[in-house]
Amino acid sequence: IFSGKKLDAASIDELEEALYGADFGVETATEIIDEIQAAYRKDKELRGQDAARIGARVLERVLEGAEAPEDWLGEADPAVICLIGVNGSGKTTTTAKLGWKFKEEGKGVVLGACDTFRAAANEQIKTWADRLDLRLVASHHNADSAAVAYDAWQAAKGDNAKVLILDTAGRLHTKGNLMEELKKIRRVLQKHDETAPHHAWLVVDGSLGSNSIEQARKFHEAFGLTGLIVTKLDGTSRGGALVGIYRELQLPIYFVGLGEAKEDLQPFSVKNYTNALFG
Amino acid sequence: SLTDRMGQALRNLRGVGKLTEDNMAEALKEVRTALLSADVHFKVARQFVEDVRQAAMGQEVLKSVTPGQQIIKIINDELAKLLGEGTTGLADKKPLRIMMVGLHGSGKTTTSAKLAKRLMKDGYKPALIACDVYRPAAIDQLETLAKQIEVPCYTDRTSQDVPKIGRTGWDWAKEQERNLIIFDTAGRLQIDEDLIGEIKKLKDKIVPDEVLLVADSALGQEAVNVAKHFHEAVNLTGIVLTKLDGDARGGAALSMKAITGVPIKFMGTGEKTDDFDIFHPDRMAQRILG
Ligand SMILES: Nc1nc2c(ncn2[C@@H]2O[C@H](COP(=O)(O)OP(=O)(O)OP(=O)(O)O)[C@@H](O)[C@H]2O)c(=O)[nH]1
Ligand SMILES: Nc1nc2c(ncn2[C@@H]2O[C@H](COP(=O)(O)OP(=O)(O)OP(=O)(O)O)[C@@H](O)[C@H]2O)c(=O)[nH]1
Ligand SMILES: [Mg+2]
Ligand SMILES: [Mg+2]
Repeated sequence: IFSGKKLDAASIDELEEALYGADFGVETATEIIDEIQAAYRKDKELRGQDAARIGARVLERVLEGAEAPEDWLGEADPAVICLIGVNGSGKTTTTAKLGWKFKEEGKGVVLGACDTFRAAANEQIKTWADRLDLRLVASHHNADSAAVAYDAWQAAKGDNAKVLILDTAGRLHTKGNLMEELKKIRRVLQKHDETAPHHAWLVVDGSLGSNSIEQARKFHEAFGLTGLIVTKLDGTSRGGALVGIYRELQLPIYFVGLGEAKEDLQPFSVKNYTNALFG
Repeated sequence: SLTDRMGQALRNLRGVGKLTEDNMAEALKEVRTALLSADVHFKVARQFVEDVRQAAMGQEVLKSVTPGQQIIKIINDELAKLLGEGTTGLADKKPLRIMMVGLHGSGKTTTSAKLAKRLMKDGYKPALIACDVYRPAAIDQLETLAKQIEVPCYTDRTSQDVPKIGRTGWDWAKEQERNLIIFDTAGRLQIDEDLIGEIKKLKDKIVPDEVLLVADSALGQEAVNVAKHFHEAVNLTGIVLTKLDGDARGGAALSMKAITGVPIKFMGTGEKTDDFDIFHPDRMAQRILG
C-alpha cells in the first residue's frame, strides 16, 4: 500500500485497515487517516509512499520523548527496578533478560522473586537465575511478597549490587486487593530508601489491544509508573496500544521483548518502530 | 454504553416515521466505532455493520414506531447469534483427548487444570500430560496444579521429543484408566514454522478429539491471523477465552469466531482452578458493545 502507486479511495481504505490492524485504536488511526485524507484532497497525485511519510510523521510527533533517557539507571545503590503487569505479560522472563543485560555490563545484580502466589513461580525464576548465574532472593510459596522485596533489598545492599530487579505476580488491574498488595511492596521499599523503587515499569503484552491502555492507567494510579516494557513484538502484532499509552501517560518505553531467550530484549527506538510500520 | 453513545443518533430516528438510509447510516457509524474500540477486527466490524444494516432495513423495523430500539435489539441479537453459533459443548465421548494450543502466556497451563477439574464433576477421570519442554519450570507448574486438583500428571524431564512425550503420556494415561487426557503445550507464535510443525506432529501422534485454542480475551487485531493460522495448522475444534475477569471488551472473540467459524466453548474468569465457565454468547455480546 505504501508504494509508488497513486492513492485512490480503495487504497486509502486499505491504509485505514492497516492502521487499525496495528492496534493504534480509534484516536491515532483517525488522526493519521485524517491527515492523509487532507493531503489527498489538496493533491490528487499523492502516492502511497507519500501517505507512508505522513503516517510516520504523525507517529514520530505523537511518540516524541518516548525513548528511554540517557543514563537512566541513576545514582541510587541499589537502583531498584520493579516489574509489574497483568498475568502472562512476560514479567518473569523480562526480569531474567534485564538481569543478564546488567550482568553483561559488569554491574552487580540481585533478583527478587516477589511472585509468591502462582504455581511454580519460584521454580521458574530460580531456573533462570541458575542458568544466568544471577543472585536470587526468594521465599516459600505464599510468603509475603513485600517481605521478599525487603529481603532482596537487604541482599543487594549487602552485596553492594548496583541493580535490584523485583519480579511481581501477575494481576489484573481490576482487582483492588491485588493493587493494594503492590502498594505494600512500595511502602516497604520506601522504609529503606525513600526514593525506591527508582524504576517502576509496566510490562505489557504487545499482542493485546486497547485494554493495555486501561491497564497502564490503573497501574499508574495505584503504583506510579516510570516506564513501560512491551513484550512479544517478535509476533505479528505491531503493539500499537503503546501509542495510546504514551499519548495519555507520557511514560517512556524502555525496552521491547523480541523472543524468549535472554538476549531478546532491545531498547525501544521510535525510528525502528515507525520504520517497521511505514518503512 | 453503546445505547448511550447511539442515543444521539437514535434520537433522530425516534421522531422519524420511516427509517431511511441516511438516518440509519449515522446510527451504524456509532456501532462501527464501538466495535473498533472494542478491538474487533476492521473487516469483521465492517461486515457486521453491513449485516445489521440489511436486517434493519427489513420490514419489522420499517413498520416499528421505535426503530431505534429495534435496531439496538437487532445489534445485540446478531452479535450474540454470531458468537454462539456452532457446537459449544465438547465431543461427547469417553475416552476424550484434548490438545491445548495458543500464544505465550494466554493461560494454557492454568486452563488445562481448570478443564480437568470441571470435567471431573461431569464424571470424567482426567490425566494431564506435560508437553511444554521449553518454558522454565513449565512441567513444575502443571505438576503443581495437577496435585492441587488431585489429578495424575505425566511428565518427562529427560526428553525434548514432544510428539513422543504425548504418545507415551497417552499410553500411561490409558494404563491408569484415565478417560480424559489433556495435553498442555508450550506457547508458540503462529508464524513459528518449527513449533507449528511440532504441534502438527503431536496431533498426529495423539489424535485428539478436541483441539482448543486458548486465547487472551484482550487480544488485539492480530487475533484473526493467530486463530486462522492455528486453525489451518491443527484444525481447531474450539476456543477458550481467558482473563475475562478483567475489563477487556473482548472484540477479539468476535473476530476469531467470525473469520474461522471455530466455536467459543469456555471462558477463564480468574486465576483459581474453579474460575472456569462455559461460554455465554449473550454476556459476551453485551461486553463487546460496551
Ligand atoms: N515470543 C515471546 N515470548 C515471550 C516474550 N516475553 C515473554 N514471553 C513468553 O511469554 C510467556 C509468559 O512469560 P512470563 O515471563 O511467565 O510472564 P509473566 O508476566 O511473568 O507471567 P505471570 O507471572 O504468570 O503473570 C512465556 O512463555 C515466555 O517465554 C517475548 O518477548 N516474546
Ligand atoms: N486473572 C486471570 N488470570 C489467568 C486466567 N487464566 C490464566 N491466568 C493467569 O495467566 C498467567 C499465564 O497463565 P499460564 O497458564 O501460565 O499461561 P500459558 O499459556 O500456559 O503460558 P505459556 O506456557 O508460557 O505459553 C498466569 O499468571 C495465570 O495464573 C484467567 O482466566 N484470569
Ligand atoms: Mg511471572
Ligand atoms: Mg504454559
